[in-house]
Amino acid sequence: GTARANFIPAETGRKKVAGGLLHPRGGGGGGGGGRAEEGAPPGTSRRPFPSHELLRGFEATLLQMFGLRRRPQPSRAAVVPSYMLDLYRLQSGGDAEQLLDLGLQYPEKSTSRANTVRSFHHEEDLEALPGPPGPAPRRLRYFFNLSSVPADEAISSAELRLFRQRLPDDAEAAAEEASAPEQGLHRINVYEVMKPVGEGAEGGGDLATRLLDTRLVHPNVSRWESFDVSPAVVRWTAGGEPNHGLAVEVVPLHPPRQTGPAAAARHVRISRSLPRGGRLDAAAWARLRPLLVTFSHDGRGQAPLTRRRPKR
Amino acid sequence: SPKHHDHGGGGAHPRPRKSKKNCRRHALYVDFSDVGWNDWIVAPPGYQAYYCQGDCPFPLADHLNSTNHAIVQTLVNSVNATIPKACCVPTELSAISMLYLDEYDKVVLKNYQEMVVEGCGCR
Repeated sequence: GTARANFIPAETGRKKVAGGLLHPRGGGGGGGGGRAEEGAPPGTSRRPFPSHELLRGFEATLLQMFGLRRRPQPSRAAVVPSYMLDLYRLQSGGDAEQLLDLGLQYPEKSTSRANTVRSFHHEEDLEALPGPPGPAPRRLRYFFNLSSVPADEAISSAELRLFRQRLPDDAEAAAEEASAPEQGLHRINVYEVMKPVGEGAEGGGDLATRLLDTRLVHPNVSRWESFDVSPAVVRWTAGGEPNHGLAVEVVPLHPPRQTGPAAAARHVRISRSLPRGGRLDAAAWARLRPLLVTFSHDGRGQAPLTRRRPKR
Repeated sequence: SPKHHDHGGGGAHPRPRKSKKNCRRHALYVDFSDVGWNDWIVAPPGYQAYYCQGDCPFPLADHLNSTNHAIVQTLVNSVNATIPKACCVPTELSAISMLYLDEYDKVVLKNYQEMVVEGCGCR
């Protein structure tokens, strides 16, 4: 039903081509084998429209050119992260003013050799991690299924993006903060899980993890934070090491009086359901959930992603 | 170049049509919705690919962006028609970026080389 191809010559501009130039959509839509070729309308210089089989071959060639094995059929639930849209706009030289407003800069270092950017959401059913007993900082594990990355694609870097939301103003906390500005600081630690849960976490104790990146943040702004997780992702893909996921914890810099681990965790949106933080609806969670972004090169062409075509 | 208007003055000669047929770039818009791909290609909706078409006449002018070999071939063609003229082909191409959903519902931003004709020439 979608075997409808037409590269429109300039002379017709972007206007829809007259119906006669295209295969009329069959009434029954039987979806059977190749249809007989239909000739071009008399008086035109168009070639006869190619057969169904030829179109399938045509599409297969194009898909191969795009590095795809078959035509993607995205589900309705698929969500395009705004970061990917921003990267696209930046890459294609889109609305520069709008991008400046966003304060978005292309991660030059990450993309010096990359021509492909892929984004991944984690498998939510695997995110719980047993923690040590007591009021310890909350830790979550993110498992990202990277099996869709083609074997011949070399990932050069990867970033984990976490959204942190400004906490609502609290007069008492604000006064306290004014006297000790570092009071409200939180540290976000991102680890690679080196052993699966169970092997290294006896009785919910310590996990075998390795620190990948860390950052001290203040909860007075809403923004995305990017953490470099390249060593882990490169080990999983190029190195063939097992992927046990990433672990994230948010801890207050100073032992809290009114705020606590719960408040820290509320500030950073690391899970759909947070302690005393409410549960986001699906649409909001899709926009704010953690995102793994990989930068890779598929071995085709040489020009990196950072080379933007000048505006004509 | 602007169109020539003959006001009947008698003095002006109509501009020769030949230059219109010379090798140059023509617009060619590829609309992804026309191949039914707009369900998985997020952006762009289509793009200007352009194509090259036109004659490579003897003698080859500078703006026809020819090579030494093309000049020789055209020269030979002018005395021996069995040798073809140089061909009008893309001489400079650029890339486009595409944002799409792959077979696994993952969002991919990819840069594809040599998708847009930037310049044509006789080769």
